[in-house]
Amino acid sequence: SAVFGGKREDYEFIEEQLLLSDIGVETTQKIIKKLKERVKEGVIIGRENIVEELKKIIKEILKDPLYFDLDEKGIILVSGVNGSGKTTSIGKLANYLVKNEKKVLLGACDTFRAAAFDQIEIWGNRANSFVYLPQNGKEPAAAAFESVNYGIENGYDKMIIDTAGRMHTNKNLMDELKKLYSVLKSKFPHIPLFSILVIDATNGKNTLHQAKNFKDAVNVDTIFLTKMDGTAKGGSVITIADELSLPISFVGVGESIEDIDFFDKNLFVDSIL
Amino acid sequence: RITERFSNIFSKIKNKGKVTEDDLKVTLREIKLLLLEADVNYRIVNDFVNSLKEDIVGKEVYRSLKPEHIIIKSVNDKLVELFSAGDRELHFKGNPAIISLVGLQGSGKTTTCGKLAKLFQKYGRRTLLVPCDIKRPAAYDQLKQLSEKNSLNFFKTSQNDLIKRIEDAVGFALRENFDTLILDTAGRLHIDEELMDELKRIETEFKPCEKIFVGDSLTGQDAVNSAKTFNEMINITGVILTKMDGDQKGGAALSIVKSVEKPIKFICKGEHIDDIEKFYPDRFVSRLLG
Ligand SMILES: Nc1nc2c(ncn2[C@@H]2O[C@H](COP(=O)(O)OP(=O)(O)OP(=O)(O)O)[C@@H](O)[C@H]2O)c(=O)[nH]1
Ligand SMILES: Nc1nc2c(ncn2[C@@H]2O[C@H](COP(=O)(O)OP(=O)(O)OP(=O)(O)O)[C@@H](O)[C@H]2O)c(=O)[nH]1
Ligand SMILES: [Mg+2]
Ligand SMILES: [Mg+2]
Repeated sequence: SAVFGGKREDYEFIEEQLLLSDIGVETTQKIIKKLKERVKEGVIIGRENIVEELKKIIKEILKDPLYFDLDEKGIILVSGVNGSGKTTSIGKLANYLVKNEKKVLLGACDTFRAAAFDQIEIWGNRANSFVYLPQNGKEPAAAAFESVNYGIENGYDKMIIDTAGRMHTNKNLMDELKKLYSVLKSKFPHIPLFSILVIDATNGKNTLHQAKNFKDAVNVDTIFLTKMDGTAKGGSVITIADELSLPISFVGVGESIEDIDFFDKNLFVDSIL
Repeated sequence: RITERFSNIFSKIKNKGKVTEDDLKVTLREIKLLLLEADVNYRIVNDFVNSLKEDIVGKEVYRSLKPEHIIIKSVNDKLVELFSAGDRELHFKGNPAIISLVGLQGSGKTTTCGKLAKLFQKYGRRTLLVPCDIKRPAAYDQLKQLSEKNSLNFFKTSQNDLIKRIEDAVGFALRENFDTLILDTAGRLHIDEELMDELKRIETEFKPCEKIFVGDSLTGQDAVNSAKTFNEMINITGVILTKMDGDQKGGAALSIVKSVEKPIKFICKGEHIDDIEKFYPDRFVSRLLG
């Protein structure tokens, strides 16, 4: 006979855990519905099985991490809302690439914020990566073109482009980003461009809107989920996986250069449940 | 949007002529979902809806012919009351008056320090910005450049002991007739004991008259955890919510205010020096309820 009788309190407890992890109402209801179906099918007969089944359901929603080709000359474009952790994450990524014997250039294309150049220069130094500071003015698309062009002409393997933080709802800034993207795609059609969206794990369901808008603007390939060393669970990325099929590839777990992990579905769901 | 959401329920209620306990249950569940979808913390939502239930029952909505008006008004009024509590003014006490800005990484503290300094100029105050983040790459340069760009006063220093640095700033302020100091502190996790102790030490040494928690309005469920811990550590005097220029409902605001019972004093809606405004409870609640 079933130990987990599917009592209302049991489902309510599960619902609470999921909601507290920023999984959002709709996705939580979807997950619980699937769980109830499996309880009905007699698949689950114990409390431990419930948790395992839940983890399975969530893992089925998440996509497998997607990575750029390490051995290919390529552009890595990094975007996201203000303060999400783009510049810091670029430092970590650059360091990882350099440790894997790649020659890395950082394109300082945040031409707006105070001390943005100073900040990325320090990260470049820490990561043994060259930092390209745009020479000809503040237009981000031109800065990106310059950075990648310099990188190609000087034999760099990866050109990582840092962009200014922006609200996904700011039309002018999103148009600016779209223009930067289309310039890179049109001027360098044979160079693979890998597009990373940086998402702060403390954000709530607004990340879905962020992901939609940035995906439209710069064809986001994957998510870099930062600040997972805090108490936030980052569950909103499950909804993003479900609705936009976007994978998560990297996780930020601190402010030091080493604090970068490859996304692991198992560790992620373990921290939620 | 709250009216659209309830129109189905209410038209059912209207047709029956009075509200039953079951109808109220359904309505309260809808309010719960609305708040959860606005990113309000799950436990805060439950507390809020439970106490709302008591308010409504007390108002004899069961016999009212306009139940939707009573219920929506109750939600609105209760939220406005919550957000109106406490002292929403900034108080300058001491010479110099010291204001510290604290919070998680990337919430907007440095930018907000600049905005406050600019605002205080309008109040006729002579404000000195003190760089208290000795960890983040180019934090000093960021505050310095922000000050230069906006004609604000910046405390230049090479003192790497933070307590000594602030002492130097106080001395400088007294000699140079600055009546206000704004401390831009480093972003930190509320679970970082060492860094939370640093904040406690600043609080003990300098007793700022305002200790402001700068909260990112994009924050989800975690808002309660961080705000509560900062408040327990240094007894914050108020909150500033940033990034309100996005399309998020900002439910974190309710989570924060309800859990720490401190007022939101200002909100920020952009990156420019003037993008700061006083917090108005009724305007915020209309946005929250969509
Ligand atoms: N705890 C923690 N902090 C992080 C992490 N990633 C970044 N940060 C911190 O978050 C803050 C913002 O990081 P930035 O790299 O400046 O973020 P950004 O997206 O480039 O910001 P803007 O360019 O201003 O939009 C800094 O204090 C970082 O140290 C992380 O994984 N964990
Ligand atoms: N759109 C928008 N951006 C903001 C707002 N306030 C701050 N920012 C931006 O958010 C990013 C982070 O701001 P900072 O002032 O560096 O944040 P911080 O809290 O000092 O960061 P740390 O010192 O690293 O913890 C920057 O890109 C700011 O321009 C706001 O109200 N709206
Ligand atoms: Mg940056
Ligand atoms: Mg700062």
